[in-house]
Amino acid sequence: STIVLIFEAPKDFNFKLKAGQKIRFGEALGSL
Amino acid sequence: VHTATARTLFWLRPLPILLVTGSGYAGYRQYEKYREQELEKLGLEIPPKLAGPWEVALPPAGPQAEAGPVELYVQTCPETALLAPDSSLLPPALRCPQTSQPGGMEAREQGGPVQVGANAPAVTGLGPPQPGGAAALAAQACVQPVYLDLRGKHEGGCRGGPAPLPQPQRVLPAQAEAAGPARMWPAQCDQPVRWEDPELWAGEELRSGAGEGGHLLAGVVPGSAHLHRGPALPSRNQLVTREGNELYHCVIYLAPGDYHCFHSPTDWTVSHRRHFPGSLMSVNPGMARWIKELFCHNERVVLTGDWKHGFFSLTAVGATNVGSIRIYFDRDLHTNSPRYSKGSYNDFSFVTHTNKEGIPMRKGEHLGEFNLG
Repeated sequence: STIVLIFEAPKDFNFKLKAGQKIRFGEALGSL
Repeated sequence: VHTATARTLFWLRPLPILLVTGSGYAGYRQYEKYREQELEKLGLEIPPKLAGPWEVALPPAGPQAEAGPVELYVQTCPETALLAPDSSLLPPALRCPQTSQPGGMEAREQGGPVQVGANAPAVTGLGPPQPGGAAALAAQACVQPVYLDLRGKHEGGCRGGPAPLPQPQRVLPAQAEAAGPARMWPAQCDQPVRWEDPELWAGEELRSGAGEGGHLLAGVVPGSAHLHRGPALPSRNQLVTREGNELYHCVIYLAPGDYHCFHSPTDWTVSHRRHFPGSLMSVNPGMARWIKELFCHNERVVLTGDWKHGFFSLTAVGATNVGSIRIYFDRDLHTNSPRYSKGSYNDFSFVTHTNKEGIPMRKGEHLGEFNLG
């Protein structure tokens, strides 16, 4: 199964994780 | 055959033929790997290998939607199958290989969670999986308890229970973690396989799957309650609603054994749902790299709406064994059903005369789950 997020955000939005990294609830995908 | 010599008959036997073809194929693969390594040493980029049309068409050719309910019936617990609690549809000889006997299929697939599933204290977050959990799960009559654990909402800060949330401006992953010392690897570990800027949608660089975004949201256009302009692909300009914004794209892979509920990643409002009936091919990263636009072949539910920065969408893509997708607030949604034909889609708008905003979701709120079958 997979979850795909597509969203718009200001240009200064940055992903906090790298591809392939494991994530858990509460960890940020990214921040502004 | 009668007149052939013994030497000729030897070569007609299937085993030597299999040995020769198998070793030939293995040799070819080794040569390819060697060639790729040499090209990498030279600094040359190796183009990704994509599946051909027949390779894409073959896996979903079977009656997957029809097989789903059958599989679910077979895999369902005796209690829910209205059988005696101590019986099972599956005889033990067939039951053990697929559940948790050492080396069993589900044990290999599920890894850690097999132990978790058999271990109530660990499941409820009261402690780590205990030794012998796998052996205890060997007594399970079917696979269903494992999946129930994978999407169960347990108390105590574990698997969707209360957990401290970060600052409001952060976007959360769509899954839950096991908080505190009872964290159980890898039940709640989900693997984002790629982050991409959807600006690449129009390009041919689909190695990372960025081009899937347009097809994934086919016909969904922000504004006007995200209604339904047919299967046309939305352009980037249609999705970006505010000047100065960009589109971002993130794929989170839930491996077998990962937690299979999903949560709202941020505060947003869901205004529209589009269900695409489809196949149930595996979506592991290897398959995603191999089959172009893999997610667009699979059963999926697209939720679209708005967050404070504009357009926001969450798509749940089903896969092998877990093609049934449930959205908690959408009781009309029925996925992985033979009554739907592939290529069609089913829309529902949550914006009504009485509710012009849609369904508000808060960050971390339970949103839905993937089900077996």
